[in-house]
Amino acid sequence: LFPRKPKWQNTLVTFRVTNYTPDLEKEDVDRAIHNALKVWSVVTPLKFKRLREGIADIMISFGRREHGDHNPFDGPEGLLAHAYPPGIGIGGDTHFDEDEIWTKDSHAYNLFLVAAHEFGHALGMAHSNDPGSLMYPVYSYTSGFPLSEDDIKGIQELYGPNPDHKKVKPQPEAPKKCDPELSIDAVTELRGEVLIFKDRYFWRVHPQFTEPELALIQSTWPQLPKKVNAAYENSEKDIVIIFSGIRMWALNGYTLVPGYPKYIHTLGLPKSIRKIDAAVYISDTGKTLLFTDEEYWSYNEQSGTMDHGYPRSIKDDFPGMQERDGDEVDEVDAATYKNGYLYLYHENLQYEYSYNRRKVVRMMKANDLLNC
Amino acid sequence: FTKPVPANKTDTWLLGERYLRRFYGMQPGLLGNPKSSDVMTEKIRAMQSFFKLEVTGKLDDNTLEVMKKARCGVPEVAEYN
Repeated sequence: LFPRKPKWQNTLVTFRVTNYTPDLEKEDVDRAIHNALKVWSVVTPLKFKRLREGIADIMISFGRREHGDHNPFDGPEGLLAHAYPPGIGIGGDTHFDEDEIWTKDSHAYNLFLVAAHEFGHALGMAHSNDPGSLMYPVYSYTSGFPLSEDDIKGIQELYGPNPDHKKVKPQPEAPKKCDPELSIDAVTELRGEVLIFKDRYFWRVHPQFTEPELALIQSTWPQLPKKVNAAYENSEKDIVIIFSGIRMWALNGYTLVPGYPKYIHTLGLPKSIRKIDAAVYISDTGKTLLFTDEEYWSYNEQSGTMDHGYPRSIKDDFPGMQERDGDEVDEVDAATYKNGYLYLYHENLQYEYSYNRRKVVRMMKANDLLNC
Repeated sequence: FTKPVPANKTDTWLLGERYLRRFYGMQPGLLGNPKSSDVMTEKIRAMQSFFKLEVTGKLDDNTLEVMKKARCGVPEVAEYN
């Protein structure tokens, strides 16, 4: 929230659109603004009323460079929009940079998302440092309901909850890399970097970066689903395969390979398999292991076929993975392979399995690979 | 994935200065030699801390990358008057 927590004193807040961008149809601008206001009214008792003339609490306009508030925009890119916290006069007013390209989809800048962020300011929200929140100051595209728990906590501190609102599903808060209970969804290398997927996010661990970088999956690859189940790199083919549900995508570098998504069943898996939990390419053998529930499969990358004799039991072939309570681990969340060692992740632990000695030689916290 | 860093050091410094003036209330006219500017270092540290970057007080690649991204124009720390 802003210092001294400015807010509107009435729950009925008026708005007026003073001009339109030529980038979109008027109806599309109106719809984006309507939906952006609704994002906030659905979680608070606030109601919004449109005025066609006169002074409204929130005056909405598109302008370029110096546009009347001595707070100029900067041409294409850079600043996208700004808004003033609740108050008389300019308070609540929301301005969009006309030098940007405004869209209603994931291309360029989505007006609905930017408007929802700005209306957050117009209602009294400052910036958040959670990259998954709507009030994070840097633009990224996301689909679905855009508020995170952090956003909802903020706005409800000002206005309280909506007594009769339908249940909304907020975006979860960004995972904390050094949380001792952190489990991961998938891990893969990509041209020497390590990508670690968790919920809607992924960390990028680069040998030249001192700190892992957190980003939203959808802001890097809008075509990918929000959550990833498994991933592996075939460094010889210079390709990374990403699995989500019954589909898989291929990346060459950070670029999606055309012709995907494909069904995982094209690899030779039976139709009963609906999800791959973990995948890892063993460079020494040219085989990719695909883990599904309590079993795993072996895929021959060279012939493009599944090896005979599979699926096999994870518990039987990778013995020695024990949880704290002594139970044997029979499912894995993620897997990687390096220098003869297979790293199998389950909940907040990783098991270092020696391929030669056929046994678990070390146990570590899953977030060891995030420098924790 | 990573935008290239401007080859010219002055450009980099000006980009950082412009960003910090705009979003971190850095006053114009206070800065002397870039190497000895405590004010700028302090502002860079505040910005790095907000974005959960490594806090170095320097305009390193990760910091510049965030500074170059498209964003909203409301200051993170400056008080609204």
